[in-house]
Amino acid sequence: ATLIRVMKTAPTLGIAIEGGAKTRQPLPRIVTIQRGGSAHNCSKLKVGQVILEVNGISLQGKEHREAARIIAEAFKTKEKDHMDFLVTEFNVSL
Amino acid sequence: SCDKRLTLPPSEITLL
Repeated sequence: ATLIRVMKTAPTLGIAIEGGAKTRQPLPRIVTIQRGGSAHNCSKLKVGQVILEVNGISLQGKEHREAARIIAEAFKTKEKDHMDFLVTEFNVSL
Repeated sequence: SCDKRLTLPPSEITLL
């Protein structure tokens, strides 16, 4: 797994995720990165990566909407000017 | 586990 720091350089994070507990994709996977978003600007997040943790919060066992809420809140919070993603290139078999 | 995953529903997609 790789720890990737994404600085909040744009008003939006700019990623689309698919997956979550009780679906064919057990952990959220990045399916799109939007041009001009913070994720695109950081250029380290890639389509296809599976997100294991966000700011130290594990997404394992979290359903899609819960995982999406955790990521959205980590981006919205004013406490930090960045987000830390723990990602892996491969599907974690659970 | 392959069969199990095939019976699971596909996930929705959320833009963040």
